[in-house]
Amino acid sequence: MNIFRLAGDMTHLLSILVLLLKIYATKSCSGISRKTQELYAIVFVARYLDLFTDFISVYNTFMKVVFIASSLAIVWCMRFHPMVRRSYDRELDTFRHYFLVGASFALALILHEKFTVQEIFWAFSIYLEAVAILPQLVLLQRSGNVDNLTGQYIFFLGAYRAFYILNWIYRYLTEPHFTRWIACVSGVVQTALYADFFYYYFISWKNNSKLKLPA
Amino acid sequence: ADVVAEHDEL
Repeated sequence: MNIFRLAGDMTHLLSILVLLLKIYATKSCSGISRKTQELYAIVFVARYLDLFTDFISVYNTFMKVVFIASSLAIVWCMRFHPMVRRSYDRELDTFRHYFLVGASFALALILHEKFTVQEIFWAFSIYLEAVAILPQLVLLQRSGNVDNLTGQYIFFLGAYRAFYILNWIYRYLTEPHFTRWIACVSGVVQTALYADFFYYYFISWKNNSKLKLPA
Repeated sequence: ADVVAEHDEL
């Protein structure tokens, strides 16, 4: 464990807490893409298949359970909680996200570390996570205005993978046989997808104005 | 042996 990875995990956890706070405090999920949340639930379930077979550390197991439980809880809330589901922007959240699932799985069948079920699902989860934010970014472009909590949620979600890139650089420099090309390349793509959002987020923060995304 | 390190990252 290094400081970059810890910062990344904490930022990731923070993004989920901010989203839970928004949904719980405002009893609303307006501006949140349910499709992105469903993709994250798939990412965590597919990535943590080794939850009961490989024990790395208490921290690792605890965080895996938190990520799986929180992502499923958010999807459940957005689908079945009577008040929350009413505020879902159904007509704006129209990204055909099942294409992302299919493409990621197809890529995982071609590019993986080992041709085993667990490794293929791991690679699948890495590729899917890189593109999972797309429905959310499309929804924001369509709705134009971003409320504070949603903006913070997306900012932390993007920042966590940026910390992971520093972690991979650090591990590459300090650990002789460390290579994680799949995660690394995918992580760079993932962070790059947030680039324009980061740009507008920074501008709005600098001008202390409300975050507006160009339609 | 180039044992693929188990995935110790989240």
